[in-house]
Amino acid sequence: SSSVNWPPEFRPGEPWKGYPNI
Amino acid sequence: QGPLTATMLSSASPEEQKEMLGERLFPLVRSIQPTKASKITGMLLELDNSELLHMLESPESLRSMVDEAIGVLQAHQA
Repeated sequence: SSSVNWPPEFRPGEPWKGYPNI
Repeated sequence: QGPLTATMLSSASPEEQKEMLGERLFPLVRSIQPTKASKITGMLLELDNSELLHMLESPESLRSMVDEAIGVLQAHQA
């Protein structure tokens, strides 16, 4: 299931790609 | 490093705006919930930027949202 990877993790200093559609 | 403002955000791209907010939120979230700060910050970034700016200025609002996010995360993982 794709929901396994939810929520995306924010890591300081790395590009944020969590919600590309927003 | 002063407070993040809507004016500062307005000069950045949408992705950069979330990054800037995340960089400010993460240490605060980590101080409340050290073990799940990355996921909780990721969840909080789904919220409107105006709401995130408010949370940066309001520890009570931030704590309340972190508590809510922890509950959602636990329900999701159950």
